[in-house]
Amino acid sequence: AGLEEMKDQYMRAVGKIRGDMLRYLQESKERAAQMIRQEVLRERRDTARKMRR
Amino acid sequence: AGLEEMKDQYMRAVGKIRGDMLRYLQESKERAAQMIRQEVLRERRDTARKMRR
Amino acid sequence: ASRFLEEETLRSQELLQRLDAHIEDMREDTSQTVRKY
Repeated sequence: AGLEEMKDQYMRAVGKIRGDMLRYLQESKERAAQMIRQEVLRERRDTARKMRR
Repeated sequence: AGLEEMKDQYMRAVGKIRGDMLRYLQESKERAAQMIRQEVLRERRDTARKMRR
Repeated sequence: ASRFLEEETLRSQELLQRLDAHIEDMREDTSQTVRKY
């Protein structure tokens, strides 16, 4: 019964790790998408500026 | 002994998870760097083309 | 750039499957340990 309890604790612990990893992956992707959007806008502005000159 | 065995199983699972995460993140970084290189080259070519016209 | 994000999504899904497989392996192993003792 003690082993059963330990098993539950370990399974919960590893489940929490999974949740943390999932959250981290989602945040990373959002950050990457935002960075890409910013880069695209910046390059458009830079190109427009160069063209005007 | 059962507790010891279970702790090993947990540590091994955590180790595998950590290894996979590290590999994934390393590959993400490499792919991002490559994409940025490609984008920069493309922008330069496009800008040069536009300037010539 | 959108291609990059699409592939990142695919790769993260594969990663999650791998993590779940590790967790399932651990579930089986720990269950075996409980039965053994």
